[in-house]
Amino acid sequence: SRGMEEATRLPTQADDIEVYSTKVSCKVTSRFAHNVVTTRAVNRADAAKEVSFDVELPKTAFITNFTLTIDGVTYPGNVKEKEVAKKQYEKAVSQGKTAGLVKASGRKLEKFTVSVNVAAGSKVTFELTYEELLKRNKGKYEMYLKVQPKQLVKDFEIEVDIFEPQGISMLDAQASFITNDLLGSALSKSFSGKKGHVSFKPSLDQQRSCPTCGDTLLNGDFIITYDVNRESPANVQIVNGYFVHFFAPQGLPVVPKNVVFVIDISGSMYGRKIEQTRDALLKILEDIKEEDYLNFILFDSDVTTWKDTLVQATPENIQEAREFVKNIRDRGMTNINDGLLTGISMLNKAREEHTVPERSTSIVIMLTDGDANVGESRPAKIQENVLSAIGGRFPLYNLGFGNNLNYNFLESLALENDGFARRIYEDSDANLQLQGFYEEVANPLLTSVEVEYPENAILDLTRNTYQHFYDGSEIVVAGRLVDEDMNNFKADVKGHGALTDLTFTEEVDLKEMEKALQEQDYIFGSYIERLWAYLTIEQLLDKRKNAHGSEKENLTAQALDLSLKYHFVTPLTSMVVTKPEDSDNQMAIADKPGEGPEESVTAAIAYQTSYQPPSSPYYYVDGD
Amino acid sequence: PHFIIQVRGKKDAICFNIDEEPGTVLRLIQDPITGLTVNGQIIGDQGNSSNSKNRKTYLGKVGIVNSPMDLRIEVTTEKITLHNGAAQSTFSWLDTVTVTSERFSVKINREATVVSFGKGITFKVILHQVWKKHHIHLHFLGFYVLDSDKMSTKSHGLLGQFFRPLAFQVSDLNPGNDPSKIHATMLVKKHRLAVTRGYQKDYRKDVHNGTQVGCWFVHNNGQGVIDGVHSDYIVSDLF
Repeated sequence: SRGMEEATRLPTQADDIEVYSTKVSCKVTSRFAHNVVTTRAVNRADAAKEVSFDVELPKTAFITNFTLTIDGVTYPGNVKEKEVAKKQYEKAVSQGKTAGLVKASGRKLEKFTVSVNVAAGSKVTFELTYEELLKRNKGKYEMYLKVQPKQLVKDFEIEVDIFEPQGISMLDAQASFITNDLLGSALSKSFSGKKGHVSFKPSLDQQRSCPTCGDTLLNGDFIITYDVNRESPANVQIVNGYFVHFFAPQGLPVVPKNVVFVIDISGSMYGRKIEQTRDALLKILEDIKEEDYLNFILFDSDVTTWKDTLVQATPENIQEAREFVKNIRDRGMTNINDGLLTGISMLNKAREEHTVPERSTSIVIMLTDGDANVGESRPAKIQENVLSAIGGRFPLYNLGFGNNLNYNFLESLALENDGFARRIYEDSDANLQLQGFYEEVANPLLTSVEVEYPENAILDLTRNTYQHFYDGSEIVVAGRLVDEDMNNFKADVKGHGALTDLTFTEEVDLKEMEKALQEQDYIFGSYIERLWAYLTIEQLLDKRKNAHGSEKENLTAQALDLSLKYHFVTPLTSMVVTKPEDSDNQMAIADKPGEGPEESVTAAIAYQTSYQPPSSPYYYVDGD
Repeated sequence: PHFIIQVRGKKDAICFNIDEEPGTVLRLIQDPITGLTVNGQIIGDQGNSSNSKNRKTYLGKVGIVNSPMDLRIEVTTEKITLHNGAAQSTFSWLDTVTVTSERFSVKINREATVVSFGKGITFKVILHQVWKKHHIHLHFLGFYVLDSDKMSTKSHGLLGQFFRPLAFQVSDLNPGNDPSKIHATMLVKKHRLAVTRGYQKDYRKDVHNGTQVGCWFVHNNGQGVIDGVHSDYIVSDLF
């Protein structure tokens, strides 16, 4: 998903800089999206003017290219190791030659911005390419585009082509700003068999906020959702020796859950945050199934539990839980360590004493809005304690409420315990964010999922074991075949279901598969190889968060190597746009912001200096 | 549908047809000792349904119940559904999946579903597929009991009653006009039945081509070789 906007930096220049074309072209092949945003502008003023190009793209995307064309001369981007690019950038800055690009983080998006001075009468074309793997959530894939041009654009279009070998089962596109039939007629969407298409081409008149207005009503979210047919639980695709295995079985019963909610009720939760937490928990209680077991652990300076042990979600217990939740009040400081350890110990004990069903799965969901500041407050020690207490038996999910917390710590803590962290943004919908998260993990269909391939047939496999498979999600494993000429191979997916163990077997005829995929002109290049590289880098970066010493160095080297090879702007690389004949004359551009303080500082650096003649531009794309 | 009974202790088989209206459910096995019950629902060709003589009928649904395990398995030509207590798992014939628990296993692939209980009781349901766009024939099922000696001799049902030894004698062989269809007299269960030598196909091992099985065909819905009459085995629903 992405958003885009064109803007002059100074409002008074708006009429001088005409953005006459903006095109967003998305090609999605087997969930892997390749997006190109192209904007063309001309400076109609008598003097040089500055033009900005802003695109909002998903945090999960990697920029793969950015080019700038000024009066027909194109300056391509090159991905370099961050340190190398940074030195070049700093040199340029010291020479006063910079024009910059910054990325800032939002909820789902991060912003790519670049400004360039354009001589009088000159034209400039910005082209940004980024790629991402669309993840399945609650039964559908979602592409999110932010649309926000600052002026009417003569030639504005969004074109999305989707190709899914399994066949498309539903496709929808909705824009928050389409509130009338007139603009609605500019949107078309269709799908048939394996192909889907969405097009949005509003004319100038359709873009006007009123018939005589000069401002645009295109301002908001453009969201495309789709899903694929699932006649069989798995689908394997192979092209040029790389394979991807999608696994999403349907029709299985939900595995009963033993869920412990570890809730921060420290003083900082005062006011709306505690109200929203109560609201969310009350809603979640409505959705808990009777076969599930639960408990609430509240932590401030101390730890309070609703019940001494986990209890079944009977109607009576749920009613009692509602009363308990309604009376949650904020107080004291933040003792994350003891809160978590109490919850974990309760789950371990329930399992040991067989007070929860044998075929059930345990989950810890922690919500906090701040850093630990009482009891054991050293993050590293808390991580050590939690890792040891959980012992790989169940996942921990961390919800970071608001901004005043060490999100990197929460993320590391969750990742090393097979879960993940999620930010809950302080906003009117925080309760819905909490509830939405719970819905994602509410329906485990399989536990201890392991995807197995024939030994010695596969190389460079991405993650192939998962604690849980949740209804509406999808497991994606990619890898490389040792022998490209092999005729077939077999993949087994093993997991524990609610009542039985299951082994799904997928046999793949490679020749047939490759033939079928080659016939499709919708497919862009070696998409499976890039998908594999994307997934591998993503997983290496996650692992790196909890690694130390030589292991961290090794993971960094692997991720960097792949980022450079596949031209991905990741936290380890930067993209530098270089004037071809003058390699010293460069300028740094973007950054990939992370969630932690270190990255935030980097992300916040913006460079913008005086006009440089277009004959010697230099730009820098950074990813952190 | 055709029934083939490989008679214990004899290297020979008996076969018969049951001709009933599509939708009819027949009790195939009921074993009071193991608690296993198998019923089958009949489907018919999509052709001229008013002419029952020309209409072919097949098994379209098989319901397997294991009462002690509170397990029901429904196999249709489209899907396989496991009702395990209140929980339900659904699989497609396109799945290749093995479902295992301590007490049973179900193996599904594109050709057959094999259900096993404990040690040795195994049922195999085969999916016979016809050309998708065939305007008359439908996909249908074949049901086989593997190692039927593991079932109790107290079983009854159209198949279950043959899990105990059956004595029969064939005499008066008469070649008739068609040498491949020898007519004869069978003495079985104190009945003298006119039977015809015929061939049916056993698809247990070769799902696509089957294996020819020579058998003595008992006319009139197996009357005389089955206990009672075939309508005694009609039940109200699959479970």
